[in-house]
Amino acid sequence: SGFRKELVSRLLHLHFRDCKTKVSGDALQLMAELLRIFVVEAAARGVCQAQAEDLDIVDVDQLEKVLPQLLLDF
Amino acid sequence: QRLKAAVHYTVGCLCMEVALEKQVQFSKQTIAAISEVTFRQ
Amino acid sequence: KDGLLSEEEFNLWDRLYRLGDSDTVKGVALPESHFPSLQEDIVTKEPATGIRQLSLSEWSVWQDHPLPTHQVDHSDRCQHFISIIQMIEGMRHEEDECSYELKLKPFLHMEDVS
Repeated sequence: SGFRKELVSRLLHLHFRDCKTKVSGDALQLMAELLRIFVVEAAARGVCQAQAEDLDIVDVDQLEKVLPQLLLDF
Repeated sequence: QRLKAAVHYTVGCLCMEVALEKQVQFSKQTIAAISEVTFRQ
Repeated sequence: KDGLLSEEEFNLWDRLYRLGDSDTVKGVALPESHFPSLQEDIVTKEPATGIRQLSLSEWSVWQDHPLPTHQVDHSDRCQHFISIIQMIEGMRHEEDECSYELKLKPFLHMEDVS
């Protein structure tokens, strides 16, 4: 699973000043991949943190611990 | 809100894949938090 | 087809992921960043009840070492952030003297700065 190009296009258009701005299929594909990598990285780092704390569920605290460095890495 | 729901759903599916691969669960709140952060990104 | 959820996906989302009244945490919010130096009026609106406000500083003492990564390695600015946290940790227990200042003082030439 991953982000659909149409969804990515809508997300980008939320922030375009000119609604007629177009985004090529390749750019949408790249943005979808970037978003997918971001989500998987956040999830995987949350898992690492939970495992380091001997937990079998990733709760918000585990995500919060990895969040500063995650945001700085993207 | 519909866009956010679509992002949230997609993030949920991706998290489920990681959960399956790593054999660790995610709380609903964690999936919501990752979705919110992704939306902001 | 339009990038939004189909009926089936919406029902799945509603059942599996949507946070609702039955959940203790009804939503999650990221802190708004503001720039005091720009004299922005800081509107610290309290998160509504049931909204979990994510904190980037709650676990700052945990940030003194690079946390494990998955497929994306730490950026230079992240390494810089970690080294600053380490420096802060190192200075936390200093009383009067500042080790950083003592280390750099011999290299200060007033003609460089006046």
